[in-house]
Amino acid sequence: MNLFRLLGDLSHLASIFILLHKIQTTRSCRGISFKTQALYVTVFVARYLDLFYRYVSLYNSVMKLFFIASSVYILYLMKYKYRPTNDPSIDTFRIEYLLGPCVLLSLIFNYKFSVTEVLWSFSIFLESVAILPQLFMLQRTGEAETITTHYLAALGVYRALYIPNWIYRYITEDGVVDPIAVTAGLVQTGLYIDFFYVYFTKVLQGQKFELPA
Amino acid sequence: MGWDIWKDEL
Repeated sequence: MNLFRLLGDLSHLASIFILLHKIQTTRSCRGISFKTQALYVTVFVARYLDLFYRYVSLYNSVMKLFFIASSVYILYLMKYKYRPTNDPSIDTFRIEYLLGPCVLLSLIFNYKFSVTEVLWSFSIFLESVAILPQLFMLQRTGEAETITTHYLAALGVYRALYIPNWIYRYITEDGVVDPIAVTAGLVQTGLYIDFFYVYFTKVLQGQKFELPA
Repeated sequence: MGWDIWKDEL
């Protein structure tokens, strides 16, 4: 564990609390992509199956359980408690275009051709693109509530902090890297660049998040 | 120098 990774994980935790806060205070999941949230549940369940056979640390196990539980809870809120505020007609990204390639990639690129390893690879590839339905929705509506942009920013910061974490590990662990995690992680961080541009130039200057028409 | 699998990461 190093400071970059710890801050990254805390930023990931913060993003979830911001999202829960947004849904509960506005009593609405308007502007949140159900598809992206469902993909995150898929990612966490596929990856954290290792809770059953690998113990890393108490921190690691607690975080994994929290990510699974909170993502399922968010789906519940969107699908049941605040269902009327969820508008599927603007959440139109075709997720089969993400799932198909991720299945294929995980069958080709994995560290061992076993069920758990292929699922691990699949979860890494899927996480890297899981935000796309959300970004697509943002692009379509052209605007977002400020709190929703804080949620996305915290998620983006989490991914961005994993990059210095890998550089730090590369230096301190004798030039060792995890090629699947790093490649997918770089792609994932890249997806946030456009969003961050608008976030820093508008939202953090006190303006509303609006995309140019 | 080489590849490793970082299964300790979340």
